[in-house]
Amino acid sequence: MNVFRLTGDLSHLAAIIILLLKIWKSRSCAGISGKSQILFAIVFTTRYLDLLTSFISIYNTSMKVIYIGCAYATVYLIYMKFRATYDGNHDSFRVEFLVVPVGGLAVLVNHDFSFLEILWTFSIYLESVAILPQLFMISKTGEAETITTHYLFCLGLYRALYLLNWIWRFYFESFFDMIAIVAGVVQTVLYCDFFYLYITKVLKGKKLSLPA
Amino acid sequence: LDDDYDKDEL
Repeated sequence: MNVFRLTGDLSHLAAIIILLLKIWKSRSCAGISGKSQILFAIVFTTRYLDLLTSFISIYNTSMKVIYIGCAYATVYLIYMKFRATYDGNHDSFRVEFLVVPVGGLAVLVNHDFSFLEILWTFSIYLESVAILPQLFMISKTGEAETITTHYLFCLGLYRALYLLNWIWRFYFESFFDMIAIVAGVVQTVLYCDFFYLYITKVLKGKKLSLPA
Repeated sequence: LDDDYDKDEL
């Protein structure tokens, strides 16, 4: 464990909690892409099946349980409890265009052709593009609530910190996972446009609105 | 392959 990975995990946890609280407190999921949240639930489910097969640490197990629990709670709030506030018209990204290619790639490019490893690889590839429906929705509505931008910032920052973690681990532990690194770079690059808008607008107190 | 499970990251 190193400082980049710990702050990365905490940033990820913060994002998940911010979103859950935003929906719960405001009793609304306006501006939130339910499709992205479903993809994240799939990412955690396929990645953390090892909860059933191996124990690494209390921290590892508890974080995985929290991530999975919050992901499904968020999907439940969006599609069940507050479904009246779900903006399905703007959440129109065709996720099958993500899941199918990612599924195929996971079968072709992986470290080991075993069930758990292919699911892990699938979850890594899927996570790198899972935010696209959310970013697409913001581009369609042309704006995002400030709390949603904080959620996205923490979410984007987490994998950027993981990139620093992998540099650290390469240098000090000669640990290197090409699949996770490449997917992590893609994932972080997808946020660059948002990071620019967040830093130049939201941090200056303005509302995030895209040139429609 | 090292014996301990190698996926210790979240």
